[in-house]
Amino acid sequence: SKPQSTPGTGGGTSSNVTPMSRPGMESMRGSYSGANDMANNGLSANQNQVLSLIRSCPDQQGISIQDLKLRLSGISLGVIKQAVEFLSNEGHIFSTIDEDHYKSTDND
Amino acid sequence: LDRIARNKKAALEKLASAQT
Repeated sequence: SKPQSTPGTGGGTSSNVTPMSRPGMESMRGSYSGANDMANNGLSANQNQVLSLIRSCPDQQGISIQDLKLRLSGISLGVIKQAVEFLSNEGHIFSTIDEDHYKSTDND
Repeated sequence: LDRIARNKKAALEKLASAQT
């Protein structure tokens, strides 16, 4: 309940934002600095990549960790496993035939 | 496979509760 008018040093209304950021954009989650990849539920970029890869796999048994690593060559296996574990904990994905195969719950 | 269906159900429940 604070009024918008800040006693600025002649800088106008956007006192909180740095000159680089765009005041017009809605700040969705205040503290995060603008990462375009973070559109989904506060996932990191890596997690989003893993999730979208899993989503894109039509197989009933899902996609294997090996496949994920092959397609995400820039990401280490450990990071992928971490992302998979996180996504699994969140319910975005689940393991299918074994702990190495994952499928997404929301495949649209 | 039964395991898949069960895991999927569990995951969906997790997702639903996480999104509230």
